[in-house]
Amino acid sequence: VIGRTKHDEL
Amino acid sequence: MNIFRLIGDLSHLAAIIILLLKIWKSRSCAGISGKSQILFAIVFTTRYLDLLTSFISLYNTCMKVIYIGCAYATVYLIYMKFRATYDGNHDSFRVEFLVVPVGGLAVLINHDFSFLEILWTFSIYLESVAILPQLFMISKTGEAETITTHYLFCLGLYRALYLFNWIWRFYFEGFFDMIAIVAGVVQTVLYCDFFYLYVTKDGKGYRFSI
Repeated sequence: VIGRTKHDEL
Repeated sequence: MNIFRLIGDLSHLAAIIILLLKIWKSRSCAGISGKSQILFAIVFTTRYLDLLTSFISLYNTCMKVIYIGCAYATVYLIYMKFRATYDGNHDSFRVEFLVVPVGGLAVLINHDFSFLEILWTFSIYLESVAILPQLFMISKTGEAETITTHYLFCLGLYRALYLFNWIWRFYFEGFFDMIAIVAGVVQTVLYCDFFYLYVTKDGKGYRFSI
């Protein structure tokens, strides 16, 4: 899986 | 989005632009660690690869593009355009001592063993220590220009504000990201000594004792 976790901070 | 994060992001942006303008206006990168700037460019590149895979918001996308663009512009100014003014002899921190352990840690401790996630984790760990070559350089030469201290202050402020952002998000959203929080605390702690000097010397250029 590529990039399953979504990061909403910078 | 809360006020701490917004001001944190703007403080981060201010730091990056202060440094770019300082180098551009003075036509010199004396006193600036090119190694720290390369590390920050790597941090942004590895963290923001998700620009290609997921869309969060226009704000998020714009800031990421600006951060990456400014990071590479800074590296270009230091190593290409104004390289004659680059003080490589004093920028002698061994970055492999940071990058290799941080890479290993990212592979061992992450949220998800996937390519992008490991790169994201790597960038979080690396950012927490990326300023060390700069602080090392200042301690070696024993001084920093006023504008450089403003740059460092904004960068440290950004991280401190993110800590408040995470406290806020924990209480109001039930959100917490242990990897980001631990790395953020480490990063903020690294600035504490500097904060103390900055405040007690009114942000004026200072003599830094080793």
